Amino acid sequence: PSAVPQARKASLARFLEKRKERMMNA
Amino acid sequence: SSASTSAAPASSAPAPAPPFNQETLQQRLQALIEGARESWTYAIFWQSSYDYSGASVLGWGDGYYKGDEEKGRGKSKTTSSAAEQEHRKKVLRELNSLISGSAPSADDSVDAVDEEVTDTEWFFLVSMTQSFVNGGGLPGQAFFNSSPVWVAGADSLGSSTCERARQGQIFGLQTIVCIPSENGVVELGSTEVIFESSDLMNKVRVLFNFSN
Repeated sequence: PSAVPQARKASLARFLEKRKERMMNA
Repeated sequence: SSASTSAAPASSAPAPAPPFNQETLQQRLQALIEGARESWTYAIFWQSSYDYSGASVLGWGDGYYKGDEEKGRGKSKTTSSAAEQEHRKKVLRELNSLISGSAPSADDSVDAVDEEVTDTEWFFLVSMTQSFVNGGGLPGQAFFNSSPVWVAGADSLGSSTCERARQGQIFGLQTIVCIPSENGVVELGSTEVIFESSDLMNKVRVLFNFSN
């Protein structure tokens, strides 16, 4: 994970946030 | 068929197209999927740039993961073993702490990690680490030939010469489409078999024609 380039952090953060939302709505 | 590193423009290389706003890129991907009649699981924009030698490569631009809503999360298919699931959850926990800037904790595992990491979620996550040389993989082929690549059906994906197509089939995808645009390639994937549609290709041309 420490090698994940900075440029991809935004995509990753968005994916994790939306995943959390999907969990809560499931 | 994919390179392992992401590319930074070399100072002596031709100037790449100006970077576009991450937010509008996300909105375009979301609009493409949410507005489609077909049930797409994810959309990725592979952005064209240059590596240190000046060679053209496609790297992660942005992605939108929708999932398989009709199937419901509890019914999402996964072929992974218990050990594989533990591995995926561990990676997600570490990524979560990387993003939040804190050490992995019990709280993290409660809200986002304890749930099963589905095969398509994992395929999407792993995609963030990939890039493609010009002509390599499905995205590279589409960009190099300036022509869409549409692979529908598990058999077609599984027998493809492209590693990404075969991986997609293993992770439950039945359709992968790569449509070239000016600055990169739009890839869509679905767990359903979706046949070629000119409507979708026209939408990509409108939404991802960045010079307009």
